[in-house]
Amino acid sequence: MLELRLVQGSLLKKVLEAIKDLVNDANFDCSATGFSLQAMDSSHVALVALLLRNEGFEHYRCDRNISMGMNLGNMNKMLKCAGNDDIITLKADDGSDTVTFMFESPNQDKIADFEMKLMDIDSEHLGIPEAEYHAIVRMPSAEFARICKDLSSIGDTVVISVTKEGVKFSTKGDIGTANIVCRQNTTVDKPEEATVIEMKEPVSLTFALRYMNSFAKATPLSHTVTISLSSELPVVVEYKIEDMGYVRFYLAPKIEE
Amino acid sequence: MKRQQSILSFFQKP
Repeated sequence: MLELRLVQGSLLKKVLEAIKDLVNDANFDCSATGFSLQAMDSSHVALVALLLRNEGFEHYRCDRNISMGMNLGNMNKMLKCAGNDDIITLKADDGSDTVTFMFESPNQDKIADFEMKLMDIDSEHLGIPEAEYHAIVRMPSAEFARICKDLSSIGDTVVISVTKEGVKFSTKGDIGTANIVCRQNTTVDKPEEATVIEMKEPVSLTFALRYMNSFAKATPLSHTVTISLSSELPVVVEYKIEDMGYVRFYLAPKIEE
Repeated sequence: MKRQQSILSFFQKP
C-alpha cells in the first residue's frame, strides 16, 4: 500500500514540467525514506535524479519498496488537471498495475481522482560516484535560464569556464560569438539573488545548449541553481526543492575529436 | 568539431 499526500501539489506539477521533455518513461521508486527517480534521456547524454523526502509529505505511507513505471507525458497530462493550489495524493495498492492521483481543492469542495496505467520499464540504476568538484557556482536560476536561452539563439554549445574572475558562458555560431561573465556578487538584498563561486581550480567545459535549456525548465522549482564542474566529469545542475529534496541533472561534456 | 560523450562513460551500471 502506497499513499503519499503532498499539500503543495504544485511542486509535483513543476517537477513533471521540468523532466517530461528530457525523459519519456521512467520508474518512480518509493521507499520508506522518499519518492525518487533516476532516468537517462533517450540518447544517454543526460541523466536526471529526483528526490522528494518523506518528511516533505503531509502523509507518507509506503509499506514496502515499490517501483512504478510511468510514461511522463501521460503523467503530466494527468497532473495538468490538478489546480495549482490543489493537494495531490498518490495512491497504489500492492501488486496493482495502476496508480491513482487524487486532487483536492484547498477548501475541499472538489475532489477528483485520475487513475493511470503503470508500465514495465527496463531500467538499471547507474552508480553515481562521489566526486570532488573543481568549481561550484550558485546563482539565481532565472539568470541561468536567461543566459542559456540567449546563447542558444547564437550557437549550439556553451563553454562554461570558471576562473578567479568569475564564471563565463561562451558560444559561437554562424552569425558571431557571445560571452557572458557573471562575477561573484554577495552584496544583494536577498540571499537567493547572490552569485557565489567556490573555485578550487579553474575549469572549462563544453556542453550542448539544448540540454541546458531543457534543464532550465526546472527554474520554477527553485530561486537558485547550483552548477558543479570538474574537468572530465559530467556537470551537475541542481535545483533544490525546499524542505524536500532536489532535481539534479547530469550532462556529459563534449570533447575534441 | 567536438564529440558528445555518453553519460554511460562516467556512470557505471551495477
